[in-house]
Amino acid sequence: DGDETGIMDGLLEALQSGAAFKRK
Amino acid sequence: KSALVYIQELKTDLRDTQLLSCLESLRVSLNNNPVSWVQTFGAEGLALLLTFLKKLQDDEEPLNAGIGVKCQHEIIRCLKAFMNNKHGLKAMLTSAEGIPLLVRSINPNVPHMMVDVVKLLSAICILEHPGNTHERVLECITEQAEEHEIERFQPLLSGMHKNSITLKAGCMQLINALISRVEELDFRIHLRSELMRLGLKDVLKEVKSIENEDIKVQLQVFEEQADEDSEDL
Repeated sequence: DGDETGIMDGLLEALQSGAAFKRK
Repeated sequence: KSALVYIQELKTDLRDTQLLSCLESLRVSLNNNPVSWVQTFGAEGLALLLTFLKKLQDDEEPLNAGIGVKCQHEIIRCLKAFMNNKHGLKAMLTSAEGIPLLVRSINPNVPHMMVDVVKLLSAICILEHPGNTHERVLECITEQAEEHEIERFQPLLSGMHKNSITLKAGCMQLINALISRVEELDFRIHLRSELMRLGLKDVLKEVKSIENEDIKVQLQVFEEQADEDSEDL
């Protein structure tokens, strides 16, 4: 979806909560 | 105002309060208009913003004084709003100057702006994007430090020494983002020991006593990943 929005907001939230760092 | 009107305005030689007012209004527009509006602003609008950012950075006036810093900070906020969708993000990543100029905006003397910059850079680091964005960020940090003949993580360490708790958390977040995306175990360990040698070890001791959820999360990530890597080693 080329119109996807809120990408940075989502990334910043995942970084702040630590969710972005969960090892796969 | 339409995106094209902003582009026309940014092409004129705006200065000081005029520039600031244009940027503030642009940020609101970037945040509140549909993606198609941001798309129209596009690569041309981005290039104009980056040109202004560079010009302001090159200005010889003391960085932490005056309206120039306010304009720089407002451009950073505009960039965040611009990158909040796929089109803007792609344009930013395609631009040769985007990441280097963001890295150049890491300035511990302006903590409130540095918080926004390190957060944006950490988000760029964790993007699932071909071309390993974390490597590009680290390269730019390294080049910027070489230019100033300092250790590459010195600005982040200086940020950790500031009184701002949000800046401490932001710096730790960027450190975690940079390290966690590195694939090679050896290099992750190398980056951690480089940071520790530079003084992160002592800073961590001090930061641990701060009662703040954001800092606790980042400290936990840092320590858990370091422990896992030690075990693997």
